Amino acid sequence: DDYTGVKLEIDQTTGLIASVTMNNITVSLTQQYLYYEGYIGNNEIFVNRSSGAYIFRPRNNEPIAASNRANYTIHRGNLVTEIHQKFNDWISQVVRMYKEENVIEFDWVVGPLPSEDTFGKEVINRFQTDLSTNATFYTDSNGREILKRVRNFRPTWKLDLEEPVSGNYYPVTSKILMRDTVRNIEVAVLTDRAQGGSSLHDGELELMVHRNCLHDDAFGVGEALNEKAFGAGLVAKGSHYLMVGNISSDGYSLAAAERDLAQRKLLQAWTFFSPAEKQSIEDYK
Amino acid sequence: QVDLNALRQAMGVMQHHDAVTGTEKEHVAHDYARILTEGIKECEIITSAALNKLIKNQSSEDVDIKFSSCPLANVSSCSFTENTETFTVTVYNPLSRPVNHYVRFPILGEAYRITDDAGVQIETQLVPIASSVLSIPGRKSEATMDLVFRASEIPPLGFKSYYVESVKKEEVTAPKMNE
Repeated sequence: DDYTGVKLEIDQTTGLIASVTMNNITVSLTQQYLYYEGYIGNNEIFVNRSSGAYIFRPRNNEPIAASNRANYTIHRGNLVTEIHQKFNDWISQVVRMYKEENVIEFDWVVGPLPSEDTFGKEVINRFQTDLSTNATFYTDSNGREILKRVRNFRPTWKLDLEEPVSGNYYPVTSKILMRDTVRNIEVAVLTDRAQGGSSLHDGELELMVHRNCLHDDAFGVGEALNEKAFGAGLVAKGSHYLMVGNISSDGYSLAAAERDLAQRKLLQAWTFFSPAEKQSIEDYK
Repeated sequence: QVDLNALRQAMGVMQHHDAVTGTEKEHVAHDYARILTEGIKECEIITSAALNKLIKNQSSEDVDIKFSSCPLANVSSCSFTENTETFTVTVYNPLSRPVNHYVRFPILGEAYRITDDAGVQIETQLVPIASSVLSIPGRKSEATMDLVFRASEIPPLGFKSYYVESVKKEEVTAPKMNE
């Protein structure tokens, strides 16, 4: 009852995260990797262009779960506790909780994506909660201020969205978040690089982490987005940082904690190594 | 011979051409990686020179210390930390306020002792490297463990350095934890 740190619950049957406790708030949360299949067009007219380097155009509006379960091992320690999860042959992650850090790190490794299938794969990391978000989420597009995004809505014209997935995707430079204003809860995900992100259902956040598009979209590259390294498709590796807390309470705001973390991650301390084999500890001091 | 502009130009070229989006041909992406690597190498010389200026006493006639970084540390691969038994780790804080930072690097030894500038032994942890990282195509490293420690209260726009020794497992005594 007096626990004040970060707590994570895992569903032992599926191996997926079931809930998160942080800043004395518990949120029912599942996290999963899914993928959209890329649309294949004939590129003759705009509405029939393939998903490619320039455009994200999924074949269906609902993504496919890369796996509904994960094999996992837990490594507890005095400084960091890690959960190593493997979802399938090409998606795995390490969930980290460092001592005295009020954040959960998801260090994902995605790839090489299968390229022998008919359709390309556009992989997302989705966080699903029970928050009531009223079709609203926020992104820090263009590295400027946090902008309010409302699903299927534009502030200056009446929107008739023909591509409901990509039409609701926005650039995320370092942060995407959602708020349940009734429960005064905010859930934010910070990124280590610019990515596309959205909230396609209430209580959900998703970020695209990797994609291969097996057909050129005819916007000028003249090549499919299917790069290779060491004889296999590229492997993408990166981190998402999850924060949960009150939107605001007496003298506290989760936004301030998010800014602190963003500074520490985007202007991270640099580590250098120097040989000291000819140096005693006294010389070093 | 040291050229900060090499990295500036690489960044300029890549930002102009949206280099990370895939809107360039694959061989062009490889060329971007080449010019970016060259730029970073040039800047390593500058950072090493700058750190030497910060580290030395005004009156000291010490020889220059070589500071190198591990660009493949993100896949737990670093030939320096894996093949050196005694070395120093210098952590520079580019922010204008003190920060705590968890340092992590791959190692091959069975146990390590880390001492700070006050001679106090620092708490460490060995963490297994995830199997998915071990199998990343092209990773050239024998390391299966990362060593983790917490660099505490690194001063703003300043550094702290730590003395790292590979030791026998029985030589490591658990450091006393703060309340």
